Amino acid sequence: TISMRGITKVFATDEMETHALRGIDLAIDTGDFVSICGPSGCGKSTLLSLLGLLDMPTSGSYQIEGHEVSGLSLSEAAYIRNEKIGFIFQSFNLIDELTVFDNIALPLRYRRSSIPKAEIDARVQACLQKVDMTHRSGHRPNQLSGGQQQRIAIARALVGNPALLLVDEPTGNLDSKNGDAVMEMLCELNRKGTTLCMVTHDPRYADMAGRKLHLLDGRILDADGAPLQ
Amino acid sequence: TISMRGITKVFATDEMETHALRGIDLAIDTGDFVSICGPSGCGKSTLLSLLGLLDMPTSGSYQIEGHEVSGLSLSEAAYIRNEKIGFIFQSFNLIDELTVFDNIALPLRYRRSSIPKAEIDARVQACLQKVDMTHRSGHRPNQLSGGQQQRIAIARALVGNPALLLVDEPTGNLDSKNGDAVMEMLCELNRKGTTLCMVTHDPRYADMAGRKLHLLDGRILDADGAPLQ
Ligand SMILES: Nc1ncnc2c1ncn2[C@@H]1O[C@H](COP(=O)(O)OP(=O)(O)OP(=O)(O)O)[C@@H](O)[C@H]1O
Ligand SMILES: Nc1ncnc2c1ncn2[C@@H]1O[C@H](COP(=O)(O)OP(=O)(O)OP(=O)(O)O)[C@@H](O)[C@H]1O
Ligand SMILES: [Mg+2]
Ligand SMILES: [Mg+2]
Repeated sequence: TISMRGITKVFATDEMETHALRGIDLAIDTGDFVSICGPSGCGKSTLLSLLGLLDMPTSGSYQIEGHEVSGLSLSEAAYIRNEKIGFIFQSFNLIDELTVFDNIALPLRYRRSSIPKAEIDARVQACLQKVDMTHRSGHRPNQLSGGQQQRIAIARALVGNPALLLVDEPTGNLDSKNGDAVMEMLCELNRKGTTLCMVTHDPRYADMAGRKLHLLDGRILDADGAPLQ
Repeated sequence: TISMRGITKVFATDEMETHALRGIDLAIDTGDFVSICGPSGCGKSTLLSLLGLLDMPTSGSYQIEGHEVSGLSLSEAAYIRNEKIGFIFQSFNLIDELTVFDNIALPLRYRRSSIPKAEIDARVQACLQKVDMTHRSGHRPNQLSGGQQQRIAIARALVGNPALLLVDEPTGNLDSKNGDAVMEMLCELNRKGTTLCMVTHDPRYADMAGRKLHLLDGRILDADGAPLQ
């Protein structure tokens, strides 16, 4: 169970402040599937990065299983993230110097509890198969099409069997057949117990979630479209 | 008028060859609006990069206004591209070290025929307004949301008033309202005479084109779905 109360995020640049999140209250239970929609620039990726401990809020409380995590050090945050959270980034964040295989293996190789090489290789192969990219495992990300890169980013987020999967626009570069295949895989994971929080512009995919949140200007809207705060 | 005959593109990596395009015949007249659809990895971005002289074919003929361009030197290709072609990339290709304003101004500053600073500034401002991003012109791309970055990439492609506009998935990161606004702008440019060739996974937007091409495994399909070659 994760819970946010009064979460704000302000980005300060030289001459202005951008209030990306203006007071978010949010509770997600284990096994939930929540989708987040809203116009470009309204705070979706920012909210996901706070949920994923990639960044810290400006104010407010963020608790995971009853523990306050909004004040964690970067290394403590990184440990929790690596063990429990999978993240599919809007711009993929693949490492060009590494092969596809090594990109997917990286989260497992980072783990403090050292995983045997044979197990890492087996898990990477399984994820490559899930996204139908085994034939390119020796190539580099910049040798792949946009949609192929997106599928590698997805495979990397899954390889650690995360308890919480945060997904930012997973189908933006995919045709509907590949997009449907990805959504089917995500729904399957959710059925097996993975908590899933997904940002998407596609209303068809947003509707697959158990609960749909709408964001506007850094706030969550209630069912009538009025800001909840 | 641009025309491709027998165009192939092979990417060679150490142990394998990827046949990205396997014989493309294609004619686009001035003022046409052509959309290109097809599954992930089928060759759409590759085709667009050849059309935009960002890369050269492995074999085949590519003519622009009757001139063979498939054998041009990189600097000759760069000159034509800078003067006549606008390109919106699937992964934006914005320059993180430059402000939003300077990113959009760059194609004009590169022109051999030197454009007065006042005119450059006016044209950049006009493009910023078209994509509703004037308020962020002093920021860097990595301070923007995914959809905001996409809008800056669009503004940069338009600032040179290109005769040919090549567009790779312009709405992948945009909500439907922003996506519709972008499509309206592209249709408007086409009505005023800009030749438009657009890759998209969105069937609603593909249908706005005067002609729809479907790609599969590096080939164009005819109306019954059979490869044209
Ligand atoms: N530099 C490269 N080296 C090797 N293979 C490449 C390179 N660039 C593209 N390819 C391969 O060529 C094929 C076509 O790629 P392309 O980017 O044109 O696909 P696409 O239709 O745009 O896909 P998407 O819808 O996923 O963006 C893919 O299999 C891709 O992996
Ligand atoms: N590092 C940063 N510095 C300054 N402003 C930022 C930074 N990151 C994000 N922002 C701003 O915060 C706001 C919310 O950004 P966010 O990326 O969360 O939007 P989004 O809802 O994901 O949009 P999109 O649908 O376009 O991806 C935007 O106005 C964005 O420009
Ligand atoms: Mg975003
Ligand atoms: Mg592509």
